[in-house]
Amino acid sequence: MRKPTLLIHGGAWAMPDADIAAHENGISNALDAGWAVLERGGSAVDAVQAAITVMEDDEAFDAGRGSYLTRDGRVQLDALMMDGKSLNAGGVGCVERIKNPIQLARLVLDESPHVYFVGTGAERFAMQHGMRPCDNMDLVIPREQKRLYDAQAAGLGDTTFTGAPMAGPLDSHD
Amino acid sequence: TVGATALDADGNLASGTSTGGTLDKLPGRVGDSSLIGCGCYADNESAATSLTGWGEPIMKLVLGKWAVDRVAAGATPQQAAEAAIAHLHKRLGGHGGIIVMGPDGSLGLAHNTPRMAWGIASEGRREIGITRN
Repeated sequence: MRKPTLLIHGGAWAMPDADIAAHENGISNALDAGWAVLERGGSAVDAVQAAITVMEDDEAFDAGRGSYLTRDGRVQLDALMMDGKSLNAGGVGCVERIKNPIQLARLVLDESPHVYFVGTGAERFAMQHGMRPCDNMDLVIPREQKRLYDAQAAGLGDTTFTGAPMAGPLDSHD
Repeated sequence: TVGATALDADGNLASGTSTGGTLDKLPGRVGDSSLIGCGCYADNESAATSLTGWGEPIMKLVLGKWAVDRVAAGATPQQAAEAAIAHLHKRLGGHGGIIVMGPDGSLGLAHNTPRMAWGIASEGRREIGITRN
């Protein structure tokens, strides 16, 4: 019998002071959701899924709704989950019509012999397993549209992780 | 990017990472978060990790598995977390953060970005933090 434990993160970046309260609130909600699973004897994979689903639905975080936008103004999401007992893993990449990618990653882990699905194939797998697609604009919020517009207009390097331009012009980041 | 590691009463570890990627990314660009062994890894016999940050350097170093192997070799999760971020910056000038959980529920967290949001829950313990680097 082990002492159940949950450790989560909401991203490491050049977070401005104004975003701290929203992140603390989101982390608190995610902790509650994940710990509720462990406290009633639930599995580690269920706890991880519960905690991350809450953060995907929270606009404060760069995951799910409220994520950063791609160059053409869309949300494009990636997620992975891994089970330490079986070493089974499920990952999805570049999905644009999935509200909670961690739940799709869990489906890949549980329902397929594979590890990674990307793009429209991942979305088709989701629908074949009962997930309802969302519209990409359901995931886009005005704050991120403004952030993208400002970054493109300024043509500055990406300051997300250091608070200072890491590279020259924006396109050199990718 | 968001992530979680968990240890349940049966002693099983799990981890997960989910992300919207980087600002203004080219469509189709994938970072470390959804690549096994890079942004996320879990093995009952060693550790569970979830990473966040600038994906390209993290991918090149397969940093999630790198940190897990450090714990397997005897490092504590905190030592492995600090070593991983030091390795990321020293080798490739990368920036990011990592959480590490050992099979006994011991924890590690490190980052070299200005801030990182995190939370811990276990019986009798509930902590939330926005560490400042």
